[in-house]
Amino acid sequence: LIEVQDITKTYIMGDSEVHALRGVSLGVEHGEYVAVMGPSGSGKSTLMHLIGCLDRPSTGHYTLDGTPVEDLDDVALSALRNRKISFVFQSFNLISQLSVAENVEVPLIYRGTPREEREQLAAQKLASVGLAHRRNHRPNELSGGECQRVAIARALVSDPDIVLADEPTGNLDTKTGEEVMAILAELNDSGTTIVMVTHDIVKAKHAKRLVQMSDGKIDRQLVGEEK
Amino acid sequence: LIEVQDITKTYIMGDSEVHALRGVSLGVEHGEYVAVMGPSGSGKSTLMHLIGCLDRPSTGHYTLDGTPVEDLDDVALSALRNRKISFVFQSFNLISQLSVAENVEVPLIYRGTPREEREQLAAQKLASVGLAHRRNHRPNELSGGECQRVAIARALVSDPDIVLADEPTGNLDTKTGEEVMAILAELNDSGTTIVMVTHDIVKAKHAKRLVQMSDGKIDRQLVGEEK
Ligand SMILES: Nc1ncnc2c1ncn2[C@@H]1O[C@H](COP(=O)(O)OP(=O)(O)OP(=O)(O)O)[C@@H](O)[C@H]1O
Ligand SMILES: Nc1ncnc2c1ncn2[C@@H]1O[C@H](COP(=O)(O)OP(=O)(O)OP(=O)(O)O)[C@@H](O)[C@H]1O
Ligand SMILES: [Mg+2]
Ligand SMILES: [Mg+2]
Repeated sequence: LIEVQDITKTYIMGDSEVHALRGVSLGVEHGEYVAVMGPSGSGKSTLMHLIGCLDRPSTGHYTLDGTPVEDLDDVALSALRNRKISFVFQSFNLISQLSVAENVEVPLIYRGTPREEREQLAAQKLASVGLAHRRNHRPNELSGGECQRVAIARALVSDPDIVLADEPTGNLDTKTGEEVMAILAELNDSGTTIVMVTHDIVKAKHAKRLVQMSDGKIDRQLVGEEK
Repeated sequence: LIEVQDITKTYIMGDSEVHALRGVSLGVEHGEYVAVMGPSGSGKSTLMHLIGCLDRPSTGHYTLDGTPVEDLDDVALSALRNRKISFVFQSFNLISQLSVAENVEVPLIYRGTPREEREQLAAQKLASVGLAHRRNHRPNELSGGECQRVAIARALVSDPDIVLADEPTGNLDTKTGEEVMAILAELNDSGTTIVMVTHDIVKAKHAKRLVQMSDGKIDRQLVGEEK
């Protein structure tokens, strides 16, 4: 489903270069659940943005569900991404002018889902993260962990093929974090492919494969019992 | 040093009320190191904002270093806060138009520190969080954990009496998180009072006292061995 081949990503700033990814190759099958760990700055979010078609590699190839991403222009890439992928961002990226419920509905607006169905699905997902009672509030009226949960509800609402979750429990206490892990596990059981960045080895154990990065590269991958 | 008596904080939104704090009392001595834990939405950040003089309670009393905060107008409160308290925010609150080094210098600009001394102190603190090489970059060019570390460096630069750290390691891997904990421990050894919100019981063990909140109240406090 996800085929990343020898990708690099270099940011050029004035006269200095930041090599965020230095040659990364990774394959993810349909229905897999992969955790990505590594030190701060090692390239995890950058890799997630490339996999999520939010950015393009500097060199290397990326094939998503059989389509080589380099063959698509920005419009086509956007369309592919909106159809297949949902993102939980490390910094949530909620829209401050919209209510919590409206934020969760945004992916369905892009899909042209009728209003009544949209509101119902959003209400359901908000309830699943325990925030139905805050539906009319704005993001700046929520705690850090509440914002994170709204971002998670938004990622679930379009029933995506792939969920890319960048540190989805970083702002959550253990109990709430485990509730989110249960939602992701259920999603994976029903066939959704999940790639999750986490700093928490306990959360990583929910995944079936662990990818460890450092300094823009993949160091090793652990499967099953070895995790 | 910090004396919070029976404070409440209620947010009124249209026809609904959110009782963020429902009667919290807490005392923190000079030089103490207190960890605050609790579920998402339990009122931790709200309590930190009140202790940090960034907001006022709805009811109750707060005395900071002998001064009842309700006796001060906003200007005087700001001045007291800038003199005594440094904040590491849950969402970092970096200024996107300033470079990393300039962000770290901001508290010293408020204090009128001469430019050469300011630049030197900022460089030192940036080095202590491993980010000297990114001094000329902007916050939106940094990873989540790198932003968090810049926020930490900024809190250290004015050699504050009190550091209020709201989930300072939420975006950091274990190793980088422990480096931050070492910095805070060193600071506490040299007399700085620290109140730290964390979701990570391992990080909480660095503190000498643990305050557990839920639903806008303090449930219990654990000291020394019981933590
Ligand atoms: N400006 C605001 N307006 C309305 N409600 C608010 C506002 N700020 C916070 N709240 C609410 O007050 C309660 C406590 O919020 P607070 O940010 O203190 O929680 P927290 O313990 O820090 O949570 P987290 O662990 O998720 O960061 C939450 O229910 C939150 O939604
Ligand atoms: N837009 C950008 N311009 C320049 N450098 C960037 C940019 N975005 C990321 N970087 C750099 O690329 C490197 C990898 O960043 P990335 O966000 O992928 O790290 P990460 O592994 O997600 O870290 P964290 O655990 O701290 O979130 C970092 O050194 C970062 O500063
Ligand atoms: Mg990241
Ligand atoms: Mg908080």
